[in-house]
Amino acid sequence: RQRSGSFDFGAYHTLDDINSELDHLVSEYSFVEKIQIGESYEKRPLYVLKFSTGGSNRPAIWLDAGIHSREWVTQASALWIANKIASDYGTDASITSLLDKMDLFLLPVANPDGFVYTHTSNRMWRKTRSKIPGSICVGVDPNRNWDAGFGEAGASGNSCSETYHGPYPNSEPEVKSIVDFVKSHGNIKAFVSIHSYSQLLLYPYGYTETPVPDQQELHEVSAKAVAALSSLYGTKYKYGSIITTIYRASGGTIDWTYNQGIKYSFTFELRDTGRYGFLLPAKQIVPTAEETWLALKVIMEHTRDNMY
Amino acid sequence: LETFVGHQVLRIKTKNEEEVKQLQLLESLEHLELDFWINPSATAVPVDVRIPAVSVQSVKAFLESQGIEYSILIEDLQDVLDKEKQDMAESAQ
Repeated sequence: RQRSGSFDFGAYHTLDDINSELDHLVSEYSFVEKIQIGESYEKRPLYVLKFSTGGSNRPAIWLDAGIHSREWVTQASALWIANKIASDYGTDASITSLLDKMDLFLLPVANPDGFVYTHTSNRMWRKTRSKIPGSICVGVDPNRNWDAGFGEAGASGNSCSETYHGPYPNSEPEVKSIVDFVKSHGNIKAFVSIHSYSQLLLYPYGYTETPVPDQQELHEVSAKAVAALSSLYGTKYKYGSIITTIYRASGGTIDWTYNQGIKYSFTFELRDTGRYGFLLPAKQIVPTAEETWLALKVIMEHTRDNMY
Repeated sequence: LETFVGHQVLRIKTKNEEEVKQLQLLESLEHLELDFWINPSATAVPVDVRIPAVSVQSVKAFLESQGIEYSILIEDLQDVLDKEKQDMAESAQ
């Protein structure tokens, strides 16, 4: 098992443990900073790790995990990745070159209310925990709440549905906080959102069948990233646009980021397919993170080398 | 903590658009309280669905009556959750 101090990367952890590990990383590495970009519906802080070796408002890469709270392997992988980025700077030529030119932002728990709820009340909880006026049901699907085809086919208007899009775009503070951050930063060049579990690497769009103008380039980058991922353990991934590869989904994260001008917008669906679904055993966290890292590196290197 | 004793997760493989539509119909039946882990969309994509214990027999009967192929992904969800909890406790120690 892989450890950093007392933290076991090969295990699932509570939100408090995760936040402690973020503090530990900040204390260990001078170029890592913890910033708060907002708070959740239940007033939990949304913490982002900023990896920066200097400069002002450098071009940046964004990574987030856990927007669907029950996808525990994503938050766990994000922590492994955070540690990998920090520990590889100065020793790995690729990461060193990347961080010498760009900043990196990592949000390991994008839906902290839902995550705590999965630990305390319902392991199968997926949505936020916001209360909907006039409804007995709680929560909005934060991956249907973005202002990109909001409310169209591919999301539900039923507040009890797992894919409820919410009353209006950005109604969820978890979503609004990221939207505000991305807009105020203004120089984010790649945006990767990490989900589980059907082994896919996807690019926009999900709300329309119209191909994105950069489809060919995104497809080629995806192919290269998936090849790198599969080279480690042979895990089979499919790739393509959301709507052609899995299903129509409106109001999704990366459709909005792409429409904001962030060309390299991708979403991962990590392991597993065929055995455990959202309940991937902890012993698979590190292998999952390791293989995902190889694909992420391809995307990040491509972004670095093809600045726009 | 909510328990999931007897909940099963089925993996359903559709052969044609008609079967996808049948699953979309199933999806709309709220009283069954189904939790689609992967929603029905196209024949190339399998459908994974968590079924509460009380609905397992009805759903299986529906699938069999329509000739839709399925397999059991998780026999008893609570068993898997108990194992996960035990692993976490051991790691914390």
